[in-house]
Amino acid sequence: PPQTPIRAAMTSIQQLRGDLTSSGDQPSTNLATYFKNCTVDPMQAVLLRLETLEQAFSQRFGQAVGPRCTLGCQRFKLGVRLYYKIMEAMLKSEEKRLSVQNFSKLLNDSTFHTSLLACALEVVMATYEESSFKTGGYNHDAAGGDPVKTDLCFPWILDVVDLPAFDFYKVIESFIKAEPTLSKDIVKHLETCENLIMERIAWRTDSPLFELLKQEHGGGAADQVETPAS
Amino acid sequence: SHDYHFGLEDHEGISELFDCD
Repeated sequence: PPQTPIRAAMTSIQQLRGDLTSSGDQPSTNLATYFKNCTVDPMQAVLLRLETLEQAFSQRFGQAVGPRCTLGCQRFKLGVRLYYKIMEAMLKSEEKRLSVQNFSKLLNDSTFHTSLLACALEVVMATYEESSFKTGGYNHDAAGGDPVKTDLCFPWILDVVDLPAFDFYKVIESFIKAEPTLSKDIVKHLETCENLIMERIAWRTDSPLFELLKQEHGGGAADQVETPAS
Repeated sequence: SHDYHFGLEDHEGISELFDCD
């Protein structure tokens, strides 16, 4: 039977939490094995980064949402579970594709981890409709209270974790591939993020894209340098 | 896939996107 928007949202939330029940707050045994197989074990760096980003996220979440700042910690914890789950799935897929088990360069890349975590957090906030292109930034209190305006809609998360949109874009497709149970709405949400990045955000003046384009074109020659506007 | 357009080829994955190939 058709669901009301509130019921649909609550079903989505229950599904997300259910899917992550078996995922721990720490890397699984399999994931820890991938870490140990690295030339440099990234475990400590991963945990330290999560600690730092949890503080940043919770603080900014509280500033945006208001007095219910404890929700920020809950969202982050769910995001971390999803981040670990997706990372493990990605590595399994890469292991099969590339026939390698040492992913030291990838797993010691801070940008990769920040991008993956940001995507997981974006999925969590989209599930709770705190990041929504449809509602224009408003979400309804689950207990049926007054609508509360939030400013958590993408690309809010990029500013919180200090991540260029260009780098965030890289994980989206692999994220969707690694988690086939993502709902149609969430896939659509991520696709909208992709389109926003491709059409607009990746071309902002401070984007790393321009430096990469310069390098790609053999960089250096003054007459080959284009302004961001062009 | 819910009509999502997957653009990566079979020989492309997260390792290539982060220059880890």
